Amino acid sequence: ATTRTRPPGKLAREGIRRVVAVMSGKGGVGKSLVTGLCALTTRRAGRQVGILDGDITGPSIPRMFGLQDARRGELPAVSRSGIRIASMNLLLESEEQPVIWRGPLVSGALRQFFTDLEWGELDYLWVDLPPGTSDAPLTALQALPLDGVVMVATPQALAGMVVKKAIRLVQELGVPILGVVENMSYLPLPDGTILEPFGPSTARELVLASGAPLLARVPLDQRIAGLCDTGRIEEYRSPAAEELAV
Amino acid sequence: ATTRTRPPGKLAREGIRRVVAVMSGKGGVGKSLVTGLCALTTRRAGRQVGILDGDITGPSIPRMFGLQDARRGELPAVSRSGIRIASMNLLLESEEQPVIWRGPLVSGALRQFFTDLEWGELDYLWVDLPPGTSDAPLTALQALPLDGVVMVATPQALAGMVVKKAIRLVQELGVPILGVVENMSYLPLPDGTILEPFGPSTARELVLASGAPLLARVPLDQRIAGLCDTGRIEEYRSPAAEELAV
Ligand SMILES: Nc1ncnc2c1ncn2[C@@H]1O[C@H](COP(=O)(O)OP(=O)(O)O)[C@@H](O)[C@H]1O
Ligand SMILES: Nc1ncnc2c1ncn2[C@@H]1O[C@H](COP(=O)(O)OP(=O)(O)O)[C@@H](O)[C@H]1O
Repeated sequence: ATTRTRPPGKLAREGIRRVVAVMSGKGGVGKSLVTGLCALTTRRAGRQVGILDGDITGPSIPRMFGLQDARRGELPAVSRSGIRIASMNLLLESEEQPVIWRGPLVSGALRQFFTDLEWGELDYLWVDLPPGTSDAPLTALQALPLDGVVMVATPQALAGMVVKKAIRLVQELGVPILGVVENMSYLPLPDGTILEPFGPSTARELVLASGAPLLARVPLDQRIAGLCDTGRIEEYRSPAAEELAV
Repeated sequence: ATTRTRPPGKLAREGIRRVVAVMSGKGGVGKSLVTGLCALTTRRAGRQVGILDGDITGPSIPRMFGLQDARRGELPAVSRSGIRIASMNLLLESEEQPVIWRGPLVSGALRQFFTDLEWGELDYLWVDLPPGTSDAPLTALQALPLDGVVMVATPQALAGMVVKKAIRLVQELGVPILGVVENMSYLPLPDGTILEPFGPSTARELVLASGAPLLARVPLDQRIAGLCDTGRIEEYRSPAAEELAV
């Protein structure tokens, strides 16, 4: 018996054990990066893992795995470490024809990718939602059978405020919050000093607001930019990233 | 004679000399923060300055100036240094009733704020657009009589890619790009070392793609988080911030 959320039509996939959406209160907090880290961490643990990329602000997910040239007909594309990835961003024939991705279009496309693609057996399907709390992420949340969400935030108090609104909306929809992640939480220097470029941690407030465990405080890490830009995120290793599984 | 863009109805305000929109390729690059810095810098130069806040992802602008409790009837609210601020975020009676801000609603509200509020004489009206290139920022760009846009990006190659799409869209709309700003560009340490947590600068590519001058490379600065969160951004001083005027 599954305790998943039940979208209309009782959408289900027998071979997909756990469907977890990754959400943010606003763009740019590193939600796509954290989705990628959750996927590579669970993959390293020997699980069958997929990513359903609904983040229509740009092809961060395909790029960080080096799959930005994958074609629509080859989805899900398979990353070097065997993660299966299907992205809304790969639907666009060319960069030159930007699609206006409204809520129903995103959710419809995500449902279709979920039901129609050959995912094979998956232990985890991580869903990278559109950022924030506009109707695109909210309708997407309701369009898929979810085991829950992981909420990503950065330390700033204002960022925390928008993420509390996201938490409340998710709770109102009856979707479980499986964990929270504070990204860009601190910056460790070679000499051992710890900087806090985005202010002190507000992870405690996140935990209180969501009732969910803090999965990790992911530091600002210079290596990440280069690995994302060259499609080699699967080479990333760090103690914080290893905490990311639900 | 003005060379402003001409939205339908030839919207104009006699007393407002320069209307500059601040745009980003995606959320979280610091567009609102840069809008705030442009406003405080031009204000310090002795100009009459206003901010029209259309960034519907959250009340960053009111908060950074300590005006988050301003009421609809008191708009524009006036900051400590005399910057006049009107924000879409202040239209919501309470946090508990999130509005789904679609494009036409944002542009309609921005036009109304532009034409109906008592701005007085302004040398600069800075417009904080919704993030990215969804229909909300694009319709907002077309709804106001603009002298141009300032584009904000962070160093990452992917961020650069989404900002090149934003640049192309603005050029297609015939709106001048007055300058580009690379935010979170580097992090200077007390000992003089310079870190690049988000990768090496891609400001040159931005300049080439936009044909516009690089106004500033704004460093990642620990002081910013605290000042934004406590409504004291007007206390911020830095050489990079002083470059921000068009
Ligand atoms: N912990 C981190 N350290 C360094 N760079 C990061 C970190 N997290 C995210 N980034 C970078 O910040 C940018 C925004 O992250 P992204 O995952 O695209 O955010 P979102 O999906 O929330 O919009 C990306 O270029 C990413 O590589
Ligand atoms: N140069 C910077 N140094 C430190 N923090 C910054 C800097 N620029 C922006 N921030 C912080 O990053 C977060 C995102 O900035 P914001 O202006 O809200 O981005 P956007 O409007 O593009 O979504 C805010 O909490 C802001 O205080």
